[in-house]
Amino acid sequence: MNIFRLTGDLSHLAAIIILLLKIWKTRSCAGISGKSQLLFALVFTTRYLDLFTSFISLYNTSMKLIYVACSYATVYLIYMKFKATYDGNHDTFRVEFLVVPVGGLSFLVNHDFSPLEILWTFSIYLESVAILPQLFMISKTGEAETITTHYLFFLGLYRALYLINWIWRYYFEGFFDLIAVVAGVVQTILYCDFFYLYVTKVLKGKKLSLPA
Amino acid sequence: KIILKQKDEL
Repeated sequence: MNIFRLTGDLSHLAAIIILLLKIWKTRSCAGISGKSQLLFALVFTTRYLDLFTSFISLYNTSMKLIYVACSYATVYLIYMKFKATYDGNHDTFRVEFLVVPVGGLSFLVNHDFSPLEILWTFSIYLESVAILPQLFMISKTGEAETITTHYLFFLGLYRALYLINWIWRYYFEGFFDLIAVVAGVVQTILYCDFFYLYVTKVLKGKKLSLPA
Repeated sequence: KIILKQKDEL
């Protein structure tokens, strides 16, 4: 465990908590893509099946449980409790265009052709693109609430910190996982445009709105 | 050495 990995995990946790709190406090999930949140719930479910097969550390197990529980709570708030505030008309990204190719790719390119390994690979590939429905929704409405941009910032920062963590681990531990690294690079690149807007607009106190 | 498939990350 190095500092980049730890801050990456905490950044990921911060993002998840920010989103949950935003929905809970405002009693509304306006501007949030339920589809992205469904995909993240699917990502955590398929990745953390090893909770049943192996124990790594108390930290590892508790973080996994927290991530899974929070992602399901978020989906519940969006699709059940605050369904009336869900902006489904703008959440029109076709998730099958992500899930089907990612499913196929995880069968073709994986470390080991076994059910758990394929599901883990699927979750890695899916996570890298799971934010697309949310970014699509923002580009469609042309704006995002500031709190939503904080959520996206921490979510993007998490994978960027993981990239530094992987460089660190490659040099100091000889650890290298090509699938995770390539997916992580793709995932981080998807946030670059948003990072630019976040720094140039949100951090200067302006609302994130895109030119028409 | 290069180690593959280590699932200690989240």
